[in-house]
Amino acid sequence: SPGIILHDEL
Amino acid sequence: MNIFRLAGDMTHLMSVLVLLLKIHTIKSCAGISLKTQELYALVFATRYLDIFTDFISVYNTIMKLIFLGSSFSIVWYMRRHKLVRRSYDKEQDTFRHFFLVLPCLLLALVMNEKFTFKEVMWAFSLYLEAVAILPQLVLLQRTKNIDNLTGQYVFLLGAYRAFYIFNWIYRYFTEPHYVHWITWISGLVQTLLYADFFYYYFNSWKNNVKLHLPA
Repeated sequence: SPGIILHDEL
Repeated sequence: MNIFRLAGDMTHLMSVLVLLLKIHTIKSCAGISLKTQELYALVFATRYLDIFTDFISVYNTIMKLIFLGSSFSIVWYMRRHKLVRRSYDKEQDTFRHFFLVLPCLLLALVMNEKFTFKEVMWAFSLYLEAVAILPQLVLLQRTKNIDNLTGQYVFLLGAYRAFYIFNWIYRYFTEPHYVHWITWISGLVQTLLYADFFYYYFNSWKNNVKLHLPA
């Protein structure tokens, strides 16, 4: 969903 | 995923395993700062809030569980385990970590990517991770003799973030729109905090002498 920022790093 | 990030994650994993090995096998946490371990548990707890809501990959989820599990079990060992807690140096480990948590929280409220609970917690976890090593570095300065496992633990912990810096540079040049100033600046500050430790660690290794930090 566009709203959230996806942090793909640990 | 790129080689720098994988190397960083593996180095970070190694640092945790070295510490768990030390505590579990020789039942001692001499030279280890409980304050730093508590800060790391808080870092992971606030950074991995999305572990069950946003699925990235199996690798990502497994590593998050490992870091959460290991950091909380290390705190448990140092606080509860009857043998391990005896070797904890309470008098020397006196850094008031509350004075690290509060500024990081205030900064996260001001500087974040989005003013939502998760994003503020995420920024908080990055700022806190950058300074979480300070109680440990202070303790190392105070306790003259640093045993090998503790030295290796701190070295690996610093090296993981150095690998991440190469990862950020690589991603910046290979992925459009990959810009995360908060991560980059806090990661750089974190690595710089290890600079003098690295210097003395490298020299002790080069001259083959026991590692000790100047007072």
